[in-house]
Amino acid sequence: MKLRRVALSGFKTFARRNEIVLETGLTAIVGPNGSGKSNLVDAIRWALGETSARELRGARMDEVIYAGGNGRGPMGMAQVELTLDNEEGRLPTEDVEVAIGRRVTRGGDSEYRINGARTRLRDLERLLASTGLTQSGYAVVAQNDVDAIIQANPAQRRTLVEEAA
Amino acid sequence: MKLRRVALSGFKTFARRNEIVLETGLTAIVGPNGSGKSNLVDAIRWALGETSARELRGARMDEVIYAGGNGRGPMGMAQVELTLDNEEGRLPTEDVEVAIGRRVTRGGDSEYRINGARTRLRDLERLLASTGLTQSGYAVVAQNDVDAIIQANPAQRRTLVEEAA
Amino acid sequence: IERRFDAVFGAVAYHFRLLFQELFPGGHATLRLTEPPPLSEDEDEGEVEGEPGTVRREALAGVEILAQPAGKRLQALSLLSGGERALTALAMILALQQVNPSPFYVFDEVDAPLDDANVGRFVKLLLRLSSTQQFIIVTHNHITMAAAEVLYGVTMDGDGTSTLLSVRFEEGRGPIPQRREAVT
Amino acid sequence: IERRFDAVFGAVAYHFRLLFQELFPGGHATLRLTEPPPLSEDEDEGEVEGEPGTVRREALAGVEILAQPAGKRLQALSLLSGGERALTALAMILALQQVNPSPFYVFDEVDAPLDDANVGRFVKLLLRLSSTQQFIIVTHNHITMAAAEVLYGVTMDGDGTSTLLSVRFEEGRGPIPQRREAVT
Ligand SMILES: Nc1ncnc2c1ncn2[C@@H]1O[C@H](COP(=O)(O)OP(=O)(O)OP(=O)(O)O)[C@@H](O)[C@H]1O
Ligand SMILES: Nc1ncnc2c1ncn2[C@@H]1O[C@H](COP(=O)(O)OP(=O)(O)OP(=O)(O)O)[C@@H](O)[C@H]1O
Ligand SMILES: [Mg+2]
Ligand SMILES: [Mg+2]
Repeated sequence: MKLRRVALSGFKTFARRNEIVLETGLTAIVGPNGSGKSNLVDAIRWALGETSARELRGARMDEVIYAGGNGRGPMGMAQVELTLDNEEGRLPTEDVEVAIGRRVTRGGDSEYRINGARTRLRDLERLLASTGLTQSGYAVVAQNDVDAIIQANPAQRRTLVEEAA
Repeated sequence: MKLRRVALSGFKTFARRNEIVLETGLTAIVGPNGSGKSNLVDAIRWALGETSARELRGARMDEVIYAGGNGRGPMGMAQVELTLDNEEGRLPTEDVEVAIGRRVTRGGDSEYRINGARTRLRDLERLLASTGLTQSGYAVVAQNDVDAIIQANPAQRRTLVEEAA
Repeated sequence: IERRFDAVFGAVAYHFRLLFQELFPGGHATLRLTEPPPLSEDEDEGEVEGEPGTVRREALAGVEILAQPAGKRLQALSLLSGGERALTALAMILALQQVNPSPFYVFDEVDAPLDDANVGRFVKLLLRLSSTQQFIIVTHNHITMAAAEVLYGVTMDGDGTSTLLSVRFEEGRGPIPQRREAVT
Repeated sequence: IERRFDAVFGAVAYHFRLLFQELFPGGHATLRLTEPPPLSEDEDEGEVEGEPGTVRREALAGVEILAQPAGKRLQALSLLSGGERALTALAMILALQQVNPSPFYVFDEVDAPLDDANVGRFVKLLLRLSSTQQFIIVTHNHITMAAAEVLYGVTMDGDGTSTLLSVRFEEGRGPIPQRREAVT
């Protein structure tokens, strides 16, 4: 099971459509300070159902939409699509490949899609439930957040072990 | 004006007496993870009057005393002495060199000294008042704490400018 | 439920002990279940709400981490150094991965607090696990860049927008752009 | 008091603008005084405690930082990247240093979030200021080690105790112990 592709447009500094195709193994993402590496990580967390604007370093959720820059106006919509390979059937669905999408417009609500079909956040959460990709999981570790497990209290750490059950 | 020397013993991992002699300019402190670099920084903050055990990563203040290790028993006292060169007279005292000392025993209170003479924390704070070496100053930036100025609110940043006045 | 938890806890604790030793040569670490907090006065005597048979959340044991780098006494986690804390946290995340692997992992500059030797040990561990597990790591560290099998670069254009492109790593020069990724 | 504050604020803001441009080529930043919060209902009408003539703390203007890296729109500080925030904070600390220098500065791994180019700019700035100012920096970064005039190493012995020793930096090999410091 792996993440095959991330496609994003209008999301933070990724104004133009960009796509990254991923292999198994160890992939490194590099680039200067402020170039957009953590924005890419935020895009993955957002597509997986992140509901807190603060976790994405903003005050409101529509701050994920490209706000404009030197000589380029702001955009009206942000969208991210993750393509997961489900050959081993770890996700509770028949599909061999699962595309998870999220889209938001200024002032509007988020729209979620699984393989193109609109779905509710609750259904997405149910699909991801036992994979560690949930909001309390540790599969995506944000910048400066690695020792959150050390700072957590024993009850919070228990939840992590329970999720692995 | 500069820090000429730091001498410490019984302080965290600096069980044996150690001393570092410092020049003007840029000095780098290097070493493996866990070797004692931040403990040295904590020793400097402690000698300058740090009153919060949490700021020194402990729960109680006597946790700064060497707690023992493989084949070596715990010590009963920690002491640190900073020697400041006061040739330009920035510190409000006649002395050309000022030695600031602090010592603590298990379960005991801290003892402060200025040039060997016992003094109260209040007197030490008055001596350091306009130098930026106070508890709210930014002369000593702890690990992972560099963007505290960014996270501070406008009123806290005003205090910094006031201290520079 | 309790029996299932105990089995999983045992497995995570086993892997945590092993992975900690791989990352901290000569060190020891374990996981321990805390004593569940004593029931307060009124709970002992009266009715405790909730369906019969379910255990109240607060009455469950928590998980404690005990970590002891080589040569040191066992001390509170808060006294560990920046690098020791990061490495201990990574050992715990990977112990959970061993028991219940996530489809992929994304680590954003987790190697920043580590010295060269510990970056080397951490990356070696990731490479060992990466034959069956996908890791994506954002990094500025040349040791990590050199070890990665695939490298992606992110550049910032003059109008404040990002572009993704495939790069390769050259010793001494750092990441060099290969070809511009087809930006469709 | 207010007049003195205004003068110092002006000086810090001046240096902050300059230092920010040195660290962020093509970027702009300023300090701004916030509108003092409006007095609440009861303060407008009634007696405001405190000695006559002194201004209540809450009624004073705060200091706001506006930072805009090259090519980007002005946005909230929270949206800045890890490296951009660290560099902006360092520009502010050094602007205060320019106006009221502290006897010495100790920075514990402040270069950890910076990429190679920004470490280079930051260290160059420290070296420029270090003819009259003492900076002590804890670091794992080879660029910073190579630039420092004096290097001290900290080693951990088998019994969990630290020793300080003088070291020198060799390109490619990192810090090499010189002589053992006289441990008295
Ligand atoms: N909605 C948005 N529109 C335009 N730019 C944005 C938006 N949200 C964030 N940014 C910009 O993105 C930049 C931060 O990018 P990011 O955090 O991904 O950098 P990074 O590559 O992770 O850098 P570092 O190595 O310093 O961590 C900031 O300069 C910020 O202003
Ligand atoms: N009172 C004490 N007695 C003995 N050891 C202590 C005491 N207080 C802290 N320590 C030990 O000191 C070590 C931490 O040292 P320190 O934080 O200085 O490391 P460091 O060199 O800054 O490492 P890093 O590069 O990871 O930040 C820990 O292993 C901790 O257990
Ligand atoms: Mg980042
Ligand atoms: Mg440290």
